[in-house]
Amino acid sequence: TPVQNDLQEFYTIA
Amino acid sequence: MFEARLAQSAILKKVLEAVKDLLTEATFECSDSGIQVQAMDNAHVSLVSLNLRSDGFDKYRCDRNLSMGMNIGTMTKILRCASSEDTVTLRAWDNPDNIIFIFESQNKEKLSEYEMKLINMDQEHLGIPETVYSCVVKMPSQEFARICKDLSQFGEAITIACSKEGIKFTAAGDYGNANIKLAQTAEADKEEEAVIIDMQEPVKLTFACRYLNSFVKATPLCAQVKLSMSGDVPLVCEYQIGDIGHIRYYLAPKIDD
Repeated sequence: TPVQNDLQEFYTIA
Repeated sequence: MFEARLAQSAILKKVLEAVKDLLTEATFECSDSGIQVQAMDNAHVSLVSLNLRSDGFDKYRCDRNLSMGMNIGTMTKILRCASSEDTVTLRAWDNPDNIIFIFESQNKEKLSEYEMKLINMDQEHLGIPETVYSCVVKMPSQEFARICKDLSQFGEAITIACSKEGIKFTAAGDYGNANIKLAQTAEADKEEEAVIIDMQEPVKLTFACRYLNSFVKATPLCAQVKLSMSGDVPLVCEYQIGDIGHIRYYLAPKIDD
């Protein structure tokens, strides 16, 4: 089953 | 002082309905240029980015920048007290503890004021870079909502595959599977009924139905939705809000284990 990613893996905290 | 007025509360009512499933609280950043919200859901899987430009309001005054933490549930309840045709005014003083919502009926015979306590919030702003996406699809928002709803019956996730030929939505589950293909519109009589695909390279991504079904709550805001996708990066699902701004949803893809 595909695993759900965390959005913070793609964007850094500004 | 901060004061922002819309001739009809309908827009704000729809905006709240479009974010209430995803956000429990959010900071509204108010400046001369308008109102901005950027907030992630509790699970950090999706992000809502709302932009309402000051020139889209019937009256707008913001003497100094304000960050107002609001409870979205309470705000939704308050907005539900307004009739769609009511004028709505948001008002706050400098360093506010409260924000006031003022609804005035069209005939000016009924005036309602609701005061809501603001909350202190830790802010986690994500820096989202300008991105050129492999596929940008514009399609009727009602069609997108229908597809998400229909396919959700078959599985917890929807795979979106986009190529030059069209866009294909697939869901698979224990009871079977389903797929819906939309071809690019050859000639649309009405702009809002068109399916338009701008593709640099084909894309195939999988997303959780739960979040897509929350995003489509924005359907009443705009006849068209714009889906921007690239391999292994979050989907951007965008609805224009009249000529006042937009709401964008970002959703992290599911990746094969």
